[in-house]
Amino acid sequence: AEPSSVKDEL
Amino acid sequence: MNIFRLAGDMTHLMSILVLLLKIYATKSCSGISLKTQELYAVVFLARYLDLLTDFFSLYNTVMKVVFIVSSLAIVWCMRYHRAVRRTYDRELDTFRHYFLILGSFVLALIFHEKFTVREIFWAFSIYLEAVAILPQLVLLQRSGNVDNLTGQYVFFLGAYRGFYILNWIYRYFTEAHFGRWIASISGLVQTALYADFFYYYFLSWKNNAKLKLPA
Repeated sequence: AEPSSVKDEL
Repeated sequence: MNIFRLAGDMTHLMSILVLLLKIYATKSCSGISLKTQELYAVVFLARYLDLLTDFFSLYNTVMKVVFIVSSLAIVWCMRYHRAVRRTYDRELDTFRHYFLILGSFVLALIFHEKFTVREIFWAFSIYLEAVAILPQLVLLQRSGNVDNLTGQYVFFLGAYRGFYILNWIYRYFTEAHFGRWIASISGLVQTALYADFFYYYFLSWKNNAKLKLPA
């Protein structure tokens, strides 16, 4: 899976 | 999605709704900085370029579209709506916001995760959002008296920032590889800018008095 990233935030 | 992030998004949405309500119900934008609203429109357009390439969730896409459309609508109203534009505090809203755009862009050229158009625009939007409230705070300080809806607008924006910091702390402890430095440092700076306003907001709330900022 993709590493979690702050870019999935608004 | 954790509870802090949801609360942050909801208070962000509330702030925009309060602002739209103020403009729609009172046909007035007194106390609102057009400079700050223009900066937010630029922030959303630059950051949400990924609408064209990535899909995270329906929630994510809908919120992004709402933020872009509402910020453009607010700028349009303040500039072109016949009744609303007359109430704009033009002479108080003199912050040179182009310098904030220029400075944020230069910073993004220096500090970014990858040297690609999207990454640089993303970092630029984070830096610009951190300082976008400045023209609004300066305008409030200059006008002294703050009407209720304007006060609530800035309050909700500040609350949104506070919740996002809790969200980052939560994600830091619950997720591996959570890339966060650019966003966290900028977010802390942004939240700190609200501290002074919050102090006077709570003072007026405690004393049940109208919000007034010292000159």
